[in-house]
Amino acid sequence: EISPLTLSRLPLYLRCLRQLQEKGTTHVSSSQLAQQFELSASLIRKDLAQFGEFGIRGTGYRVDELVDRLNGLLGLDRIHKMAVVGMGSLGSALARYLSVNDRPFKIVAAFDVDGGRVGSKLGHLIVHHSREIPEVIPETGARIAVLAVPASAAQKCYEDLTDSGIEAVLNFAPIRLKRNPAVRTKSVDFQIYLEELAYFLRS
Amino acid sequence: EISPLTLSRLPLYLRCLRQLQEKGTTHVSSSQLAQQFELSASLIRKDLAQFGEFGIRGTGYRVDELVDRLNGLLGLDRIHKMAVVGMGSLGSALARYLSVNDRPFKIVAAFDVDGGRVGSKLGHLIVHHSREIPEVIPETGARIAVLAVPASAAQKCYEDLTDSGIEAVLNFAPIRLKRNPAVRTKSVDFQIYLEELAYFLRS
Ligand SMILES: NC(=O)c1ccc[n+]([C@@H]2O[C@H](COP(=O)([O-])OP(=O)(O)OC[C@H]3O[C@@H](n4cnc5c(N)ncnc54)[C@H](O)[C@@H]3O)[C@@H](O)[C@H]2O)c1
Ligand SMILES: NC(=O)c1ccc[n+]([C@@H]2O[C@H](COP(=O)([O-])OP(=O)(O)OC[C@H]3O[C@@H](n4cnc5c(N)ncnc54)[C@H](O)[C@@H]3O)[C@@H](O)[C@H]2O)c1
Repeated sequence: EISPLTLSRLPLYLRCLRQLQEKGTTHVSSSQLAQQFELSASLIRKDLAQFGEFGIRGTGYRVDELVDRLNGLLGLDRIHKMAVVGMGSLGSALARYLSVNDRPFKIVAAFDVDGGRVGSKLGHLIVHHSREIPEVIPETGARIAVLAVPASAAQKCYEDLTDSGIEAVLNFAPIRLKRNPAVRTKSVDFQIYLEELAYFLRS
Repeated sequence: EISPLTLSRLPLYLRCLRQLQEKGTTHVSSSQLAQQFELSASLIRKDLAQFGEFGIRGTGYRVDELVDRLNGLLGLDRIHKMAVVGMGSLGSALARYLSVNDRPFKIVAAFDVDGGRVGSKLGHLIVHHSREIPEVIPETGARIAVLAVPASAAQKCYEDLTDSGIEAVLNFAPIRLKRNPAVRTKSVDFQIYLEELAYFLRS
């Protein structure tokens, strides 16, 4: 069991390691990673040690091994079937973004309620009406969903999704969802990054 | 000087505290905040102690005071003028999202290169062509910019922006920017949240 703080850092380490892998780098030290992330080298070593990854003094960590290990840990060595609900500006930007490359996230269903969007194509997929969530979700085997609908529609969509088998939800609607305890739910708000940047504009 | 890890948590604490404030809650303990964030109460206390905020045993922290303090620290008691570059799906979704409510982030300039978007309206603003960045940025006093252009355009836009006075950039393009050391630059990739959620689908 990985602590939530460590877990939230793992995808970031993985990102960095994949970039090193692309450049052909075979080894990396905790202090090199630390520079990358403005984290302390000892924190990174503690994070990685949580699942038995120990760098060798003088050599560091083997990049390929660490990538494979983190991919396995995060379950990214498998394809995860996803649904996108709300195919407006944000939903379609997210859908396009995820359908690039060999990502582990494969969109298998998309939903909207707007007549202009329902029935339109997203790659090989057709956008369904949200009333079809109870049938389409089990049919496609989607386990993870992205919620990009207006705040007023979010709670109902969330409930329909989780009732039909969705086990994890990434929510973008600016509303505090009444959460289903059996479902892993995460809300994202980009403004948080702006607030972090604003700190550096204080002068 | 706040450590980067603490800094990245402050906007989250602020979010939670504002919600408590809306509900009329006057006090909160570190353990109540800890439950909210899956963080340890002692970590939260250490974070807040970094700027002299100490809860009172048995009473906790005063919510109003802490909101004001964090707003001040993060510079959110002021308006921050922003530019959005790239008014496609993502850029316009972000622009709309930020123009709601009394947010401390005020979009004062928007740019694109597409004939169908340049000249169109965003609230009171007109979308400029990106070639006007060198004039419009200093004119409007924008200090922070959101980059929502394709990867191929990102580096050039980043350089034009930072050359014309932008001091902080939030980048969404899937590219590793060659960074200007004088500019605070943050890249966002929402796939990171999906990877974090995927961990919970391992079974
Ligand atoms: N978290 C963030 O940082 C962030 C950033 C931008 C936007 N947002 C939020 O994301 C949401 C979408 O933003 P947008 O700019 O794409 O808005 P939009 O209006 O362009 O898109 C919303 C879409 O949802 C559809 N919809 C409405 N009810 C639905 C339902 N019951 N089922 C399925 N689809 C439904 C609409 O028809 C529309 O296509 C909004 O809630 C917005 O506030 C959040
Ligand atoms: N980081 C993430 O999580 C995430 C999520 C979704 C999309 N994205 C990325 O965000 C970017 C925008 O995505 P989108 O779906 O809105 O794409 P889009 O094609 O709808 O929008 C891109 C816009 O940028 C404009 N543009 C191109 N060159 C420009 C320039 N030099 N100056 C100003 N504008 C310019 C285009 O005319 C277009 O309007 C892409 O790079 C995409 O990969 C990132």
